[in-house]
Amino acid sequence: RFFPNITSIPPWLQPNSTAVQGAWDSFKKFGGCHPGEKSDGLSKLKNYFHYFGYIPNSPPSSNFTDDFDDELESAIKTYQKNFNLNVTGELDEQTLNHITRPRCGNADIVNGTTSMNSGKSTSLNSKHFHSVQH
Amino acid sequence: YSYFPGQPVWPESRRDLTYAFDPSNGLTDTVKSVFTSAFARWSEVTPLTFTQTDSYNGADIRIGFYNGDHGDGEPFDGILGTLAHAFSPPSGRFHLDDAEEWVVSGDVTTSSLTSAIDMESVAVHEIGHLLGLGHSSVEEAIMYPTIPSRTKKVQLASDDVQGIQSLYGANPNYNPSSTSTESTQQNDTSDAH
Repeated sequence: RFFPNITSIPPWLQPNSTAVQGAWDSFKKFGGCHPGEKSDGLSKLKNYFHYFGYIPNSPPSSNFTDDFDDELESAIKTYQKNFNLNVTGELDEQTLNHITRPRCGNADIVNGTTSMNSGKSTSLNSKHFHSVQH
Repeated sequence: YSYFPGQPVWPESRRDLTYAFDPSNGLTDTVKSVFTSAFARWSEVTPLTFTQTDSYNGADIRIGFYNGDHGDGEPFDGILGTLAHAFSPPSGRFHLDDAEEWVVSGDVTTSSLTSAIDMESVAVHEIGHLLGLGHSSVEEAIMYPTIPSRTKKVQLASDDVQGIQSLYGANPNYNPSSTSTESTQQNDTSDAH
């Protein structure tokens, strides 16, 4: 739908607008899910990470399990680096809020490489600064 | 900023690019003008030029709105989720999800429609891909991968300008002071920041 101007949005559409669910809003139910756990639908989140390049060389998407395994934890950490989030490897609220945002369909990591934060050297990712007094 | 693997760019012989809209979409001039504005933001900082043409098949850049599976192996997913995608040079394919609630003009941040997406913001981002830029981790950059609904972000950040100028050089008339670092207006209540 095109709205030539924001004022052209019909009133009958607006009352229902708060009920609109985004394509990934269901991921918010994984909040607090930890490595080693199993949760129904987690395979869909793995598909998400696979689609945007965070789970490389994976089997066909239908083969993803609902296990919070090392592969998923690694993907979450890489995602958190790329988006300047706290690198916890967990599905915390901040990370899930970001994952469910609308976004460009192009992958962040192509063929395993990226120039986003996660593709830069470790020293550039470090938050620790070392100084020497001269 | 980042590039696609292999750093593909439009060749030296193709720096005056044409763009066209899929005739089957029947887009209005108002909608088309949004893309004209978006292209202008990139031509302002580079020697590249962009001219609209009616010859869809002959255009360097081909723009279309599609639903779901539209034949390129990258199906759209309905409202929100993925908004659009574009291919690296010299493909020129630029696809937008027809299912979105696209706001063409006006202050999208005041929309009562929580899923409203500002069309020009997405267009400026995707044109960056068409020219060879990948995603950036700099949140202020146009090439940052996500954009909340009801957000307008159309001005190139210094990260975007550095990235594109390293590929094509600078527009001789470019004035660096015109690049804003505060380019985002946002009214997103879905995130609890």
